[in-house]
Amino acid sequence: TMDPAKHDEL
Amino acid sequence: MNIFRILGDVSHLLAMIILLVKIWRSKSCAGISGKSQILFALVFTTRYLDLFTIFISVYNTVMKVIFLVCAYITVYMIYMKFHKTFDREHDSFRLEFLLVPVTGLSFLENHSFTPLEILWTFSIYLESVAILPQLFMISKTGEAETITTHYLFFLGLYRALYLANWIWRYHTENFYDQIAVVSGVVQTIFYCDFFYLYVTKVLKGKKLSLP
Repeated sequence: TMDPAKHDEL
Repeated sequence: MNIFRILGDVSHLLAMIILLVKIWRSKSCAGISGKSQILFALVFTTRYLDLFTIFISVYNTVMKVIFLVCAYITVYMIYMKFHKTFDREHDSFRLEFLLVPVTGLSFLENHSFTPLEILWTFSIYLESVAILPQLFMISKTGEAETITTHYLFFLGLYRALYLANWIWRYHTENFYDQIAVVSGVVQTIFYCDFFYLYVTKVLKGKKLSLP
């Protein structure tokens, strides 16, 4: 499962 | 997106542009650690594999691509285009001292034991220590060009602003990623000594030189 909040950050 | 995040991203981008402009205009990468730049290229490569798996926003995708491109151009400048000006002698930090523990830790302490997640974790841990070869080089030569110190200042400011971003997100979204936060704190601590020298010397118009 991917955590979008995490991948939003650079 | 909050103000700390956007300012953090702008600082990060500015740092990379300052470095590229410095190298391009002086036609020299003297005083720059090629090893740190290779590590940053590795950090972006392993973290932004999510470009292939998840779409967040146009901003997110564009920035990730810009960061990747900047990192690889910088490495190309140092090791190919201006390699004759590269101070290989002083860039003597042993990368295995960073890569071995970081790789081990990313296998041990991650959110889930999947290839992408381990690589993401690896990139977070690696980023926190990637500047060490550069700081080591400065401590070895005892000085840094003023433009190099501006680069380091914005690179450190970026992570400090991300800390503020995480505090903000914790309070407003209840979001917090322990791996990123702990690594971010470690990364910011590495810059504290430098921040002190930057404020007391560089901002007063003096060159950064160590006693």
